[in-house]
Amino acid sequence: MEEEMIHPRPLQEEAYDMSGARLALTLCVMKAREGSEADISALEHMFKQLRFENTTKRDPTAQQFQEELKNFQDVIDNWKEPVSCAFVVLMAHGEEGLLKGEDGEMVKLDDLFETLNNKNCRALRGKPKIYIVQACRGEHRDLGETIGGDEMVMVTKDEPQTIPTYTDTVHVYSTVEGHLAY
Amino acid sequence: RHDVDGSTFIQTLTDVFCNRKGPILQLLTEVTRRMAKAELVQEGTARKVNPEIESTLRKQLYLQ
Repeated sequence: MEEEMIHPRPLQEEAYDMSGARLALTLCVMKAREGSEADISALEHMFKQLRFENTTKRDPTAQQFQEELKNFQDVIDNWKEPVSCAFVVLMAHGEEGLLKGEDGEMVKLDDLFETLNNKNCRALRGKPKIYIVQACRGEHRDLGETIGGDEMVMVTKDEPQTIPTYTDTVHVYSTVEGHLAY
Repeated sequence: RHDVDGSTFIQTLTDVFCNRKGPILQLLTEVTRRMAKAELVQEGTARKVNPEIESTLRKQLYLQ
């Protein structure tokens, strides 16, 4: 029997329309986080280059994290022209799923993410939303693992032969966290 | 986080996003590659750290 030849077709590439407004929000706890100013400067430079209109708020309390996200959602929903993309940067001390405000109180990351989802932010429905979170997610420190096996490898200072423990993996779930899969 | 230079993650990410072109997930893969290669010394011991990326994007996203 002759085997049927299968010729996979290349993916049809579809991209988000980025011709509308690009809005960004940066919330950063500076207290006891030396070096934060350098991160804010680097982000402001990046947002300028990528044509995002960015608002930076320093030292938000836990409640202000939530309020600033809600204000951002109001701004986006009332923007005078179509909005193409929202970019949110959150920088603070943290634990898994939590950020610590300037007042030492914690705020849930999931509650912050809810604010701009397709249910709560009409202007961003079907539009890309980028969240960057610079915060600890626990106490573990990774010493890394040696790569190269038994092969002879040249170890130099510039090319350390270790990699972090958790790389080279793709996790794909059939549904988002907390939801049924059918 | 470096007291003067800032965090490795934010500094790497902004450098890649400003100086490389491509879909955002490819750019983030490059951020992971660079961070996995780097060695951060904390209390005299080399540490490794890398970001974790979760995506529900339905299309390619180009920022440049």
